[in-house]
Amino acid sequence: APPGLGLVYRELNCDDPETEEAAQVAMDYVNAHLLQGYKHILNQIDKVKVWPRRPTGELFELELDTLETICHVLDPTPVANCTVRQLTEHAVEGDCDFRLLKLDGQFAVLFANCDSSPDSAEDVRKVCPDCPLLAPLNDTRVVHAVEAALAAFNAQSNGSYYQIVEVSRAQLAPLPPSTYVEFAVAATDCVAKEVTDPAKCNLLAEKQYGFCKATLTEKFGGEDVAVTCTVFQTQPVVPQPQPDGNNVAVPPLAVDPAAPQPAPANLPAAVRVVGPLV
Amino acid sequence: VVVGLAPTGPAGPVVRPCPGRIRHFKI
Repeated sequence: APPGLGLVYRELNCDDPETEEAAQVAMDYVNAHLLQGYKHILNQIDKVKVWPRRPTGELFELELDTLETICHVLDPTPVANCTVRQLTEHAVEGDCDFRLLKLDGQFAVLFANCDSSPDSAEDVRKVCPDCPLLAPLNDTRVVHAVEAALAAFNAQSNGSYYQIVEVSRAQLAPLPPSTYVEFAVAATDCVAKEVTDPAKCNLLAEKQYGFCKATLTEKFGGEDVAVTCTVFQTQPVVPQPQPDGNNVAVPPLAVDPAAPQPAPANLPAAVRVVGPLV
Repeated sequence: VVVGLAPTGPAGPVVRPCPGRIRHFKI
């Protein structure tokens, strides 16, 4: 290439409508490809560079700050209707890098990489000294709370036996000693009232996911469990993923559009919410 | 002939192209 040609990027305002349009396409892409955790919403556009692309088009480099919402990725609620997780609930932010190609006025995501991290304990304490912080998901009290809550939910279920899909977040409170958990579930081919060996139950071909919030409170001589689950509309049967080794239970947050995507059967498509059941 | 700097008025608001506005809150 001749020196000095084609190597200059266009500096665009971060709040320019064109930048915001690119950012929105990027956010839609992230939320459509997340397979775990919660949907994220745009908080701030950090940087934007627009490079000329030969023979035609432009390449947008974007850095975005996002915030976690309270909608699980399996929840079909449009992200625009999802509430941002508040600081007092121990907010989680995302730091994303994108490259998008703009051709004929249309954006296409070429690269996306997001890392999420919870707010610091100090910051949470500043706004709410007594608020419980996020707890490790493998904490024994968290695991126990999820198991007890799922058992309580299944005991009340007149239909399918539900399996755990993912523990999404947990908080431990000292007074009264209690554990708050949020987790995703999926219906199996077993009947809840007749299950003897849950390991033999299989997820339905037509996936039916749910999302549960539960609190286990320790008390003298026992414990109380309160659980509420929202069951979403069934997901249509779609082809299974290719045997490329990418079909893992816990997908990476980094998303490479050039690589084959993990099981699309796990992605939400429905828009109607059924429930809550309990 | 008096040579000097032209008087400067109050500076206008500085427009910073990036980062953009915060939509919710900053962590």
